[in-house]
Amino acid sequence: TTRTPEFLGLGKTESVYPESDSVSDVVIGVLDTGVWPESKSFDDTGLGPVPGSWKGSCEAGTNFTASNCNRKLIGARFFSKGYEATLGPIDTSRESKSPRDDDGHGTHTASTAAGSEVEGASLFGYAPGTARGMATRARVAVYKVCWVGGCFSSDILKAIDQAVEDNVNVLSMSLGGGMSDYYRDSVAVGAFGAMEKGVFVSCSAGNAGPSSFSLSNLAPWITTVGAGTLDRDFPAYVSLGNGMNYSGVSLYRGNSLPGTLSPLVYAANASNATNGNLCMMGTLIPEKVAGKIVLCDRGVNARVQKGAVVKAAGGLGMILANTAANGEELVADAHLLPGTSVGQKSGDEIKKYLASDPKPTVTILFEGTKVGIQPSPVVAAFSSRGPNTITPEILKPDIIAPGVNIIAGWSGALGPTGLPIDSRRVAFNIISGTSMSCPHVSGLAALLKGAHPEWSPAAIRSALMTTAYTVYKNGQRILDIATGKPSTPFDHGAGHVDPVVALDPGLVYDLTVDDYVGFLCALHYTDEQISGLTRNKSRCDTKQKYSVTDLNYPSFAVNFLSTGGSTVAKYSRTLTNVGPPGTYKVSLKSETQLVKISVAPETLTFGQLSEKKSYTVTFNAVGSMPPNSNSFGRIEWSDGKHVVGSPIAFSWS
Amino acid sequence: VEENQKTTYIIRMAKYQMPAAFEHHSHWYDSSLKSVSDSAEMLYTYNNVVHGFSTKLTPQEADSLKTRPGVLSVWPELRYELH
Repeated sequence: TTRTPEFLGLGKTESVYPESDSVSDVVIGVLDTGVWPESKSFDDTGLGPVPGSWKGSCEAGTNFTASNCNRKLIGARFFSKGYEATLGPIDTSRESKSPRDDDGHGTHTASTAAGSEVEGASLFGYAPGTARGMATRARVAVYKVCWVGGCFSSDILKAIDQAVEDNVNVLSMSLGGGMSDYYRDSVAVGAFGAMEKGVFVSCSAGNAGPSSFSLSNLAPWITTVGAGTLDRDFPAYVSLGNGMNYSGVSLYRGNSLPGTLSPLVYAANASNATNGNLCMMGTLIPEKVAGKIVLCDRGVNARVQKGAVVKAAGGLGMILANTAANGEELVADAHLLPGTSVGQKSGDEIKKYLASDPKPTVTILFEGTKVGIQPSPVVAAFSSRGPNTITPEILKPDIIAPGVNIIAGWSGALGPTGLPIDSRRVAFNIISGTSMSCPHVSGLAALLKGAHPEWSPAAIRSALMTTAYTVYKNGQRILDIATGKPSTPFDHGAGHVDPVVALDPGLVYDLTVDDYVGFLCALHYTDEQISGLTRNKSRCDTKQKYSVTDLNYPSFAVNFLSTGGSTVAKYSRTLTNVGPPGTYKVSLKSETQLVKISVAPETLTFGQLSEKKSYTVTFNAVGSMPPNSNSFGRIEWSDGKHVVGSPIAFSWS
Repeated sequence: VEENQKTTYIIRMAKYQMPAAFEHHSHWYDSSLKSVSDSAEMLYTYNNVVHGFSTKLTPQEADSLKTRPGVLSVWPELRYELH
């Protein structure tokens, strides 16, 4: 990626992560649509021999041979039996029955996590710079589990099973299914087994935001990653005949619009279809569109397809207006004609102009790439939100990372829009989603694993969470683009990842397999359900009292009943010292006076590395709020140098 | 028609309950599968993060497999999507 390393403070990784060489022993397994091995992001110049622990392999298949792997791309496998069992044999004229990426998504995520440095990267000149993954020296192993017809759980489970046997250290999965309980979710089940073998598992939180309760990949042994923006934009202003200008974004590169204003038409007025405003295939009347710039509404069909529809109908250009669902979030696209995306408010203003002027005119002014955009990061509107639908006492998402307009490697099998008519071929493409933020965290986890090989997956996750930031440098709280207001822990989890600070977190909330089994006991899992996850006779001790709130998680979700019910909630936590000896004092913040928070003890002194100290937090609701109310707070332990921060989310139901 | 009725299932097994008669768990899995279907083929066996296998079965076959000793769960396949 370009710009993200600087945005995350990794401008010069060597200065921050001195043991960069140990990262080259870390292997990131990416379950996705495969890989385009010719991408320069998988160049292995300067990399030493493949780690001795590596057991993976490079499987041959359609348009892919073992020689496509190297010391960067050290493994490539594909899993299609489940897919073919349901949809029939793969048509190798349409998709490669091999690790080869026909989609682009897998190449994008793998190169974001661990791509080698590639100078002069850009998409048609947009987002120019030296592209590099988060962990440029980590190794990559791809496991192709997603096909044209989807990603099937039996394939995903086998890929995880195989990746663990191959000895990956990090698993990156930018995919999700429904929100079924952990024991029924193949990603959660596979991730449990991977975690047991010391593998860090990061997953995308889902793109179903900004609705609440919209998260995927909720298991506490998975790091659930939401998406935020970068300080980079691709402005393309809409300039109307009435002199008004409106902000937009675009990645269009091609023939310019006429130097003068062009006629403007609203798609709904150039169609006989009831949903003509959406610019769907076959809905625009060419006579009414030819030579004009068309205003389309977002929704239903792909944004870039709308542009293709307008172009096919003879339109000069397109303005794509957000609806309430996306609000003011602007996602840039490599449109096939001069096109730009504008927020909902701007879209409404343009529609007013259209209705008021008998001869409406417009043009689009493309400004290229702008950096230093503020405020940034903001939480992406599409980023899925908490609370946790399966276990409300576990706060999710865990963290956010860059996921909007991210440039990274792309497949040579299709164009940047992915549309069949797009015959362009690019080495890098700019796309958005929590699919993009997840591999950022996967790569950062690899950096941490390289710097601290002894850290468990839980310790790595804790370091990333307790050092995440929730305020800008000016002290203002991170914004949520969906509301224009400060985001909450249900939006950003512990906050935005900050890998520089995560390297030295001071203390971590560690977790063992037994802790997770205790959590499952607290959920009253049956012996069979637990055995299905642990693969042994783990049993809950009928004499022991288990509590979900005792899971040593780096964040807090506290749930009260609006009418009566328990008003006191106790959470116990244990901190492990991973830094120098020190005395940590607790500080508390809360947005509400209705819950009294007390911590005992208020000071923790650590004399040596790996020493553990416990504390108890008591939340005492002295008042109530209406159902579905939320409020938030924060617990911080500090020795004056390290700050170990944890968000608290209070919910009334 | 019967083939079309079949769905892919993921079967999780309590490997530690493998009967002594079997030398290898894959033989036990295969025997369990053959006890409910003559034609079903193993798609995958899982050995590391879960113990079990996947295969295509009719709903009736899936239900009878649930009753076999050592079978922890029989879940229908789910379709996931990229984010």
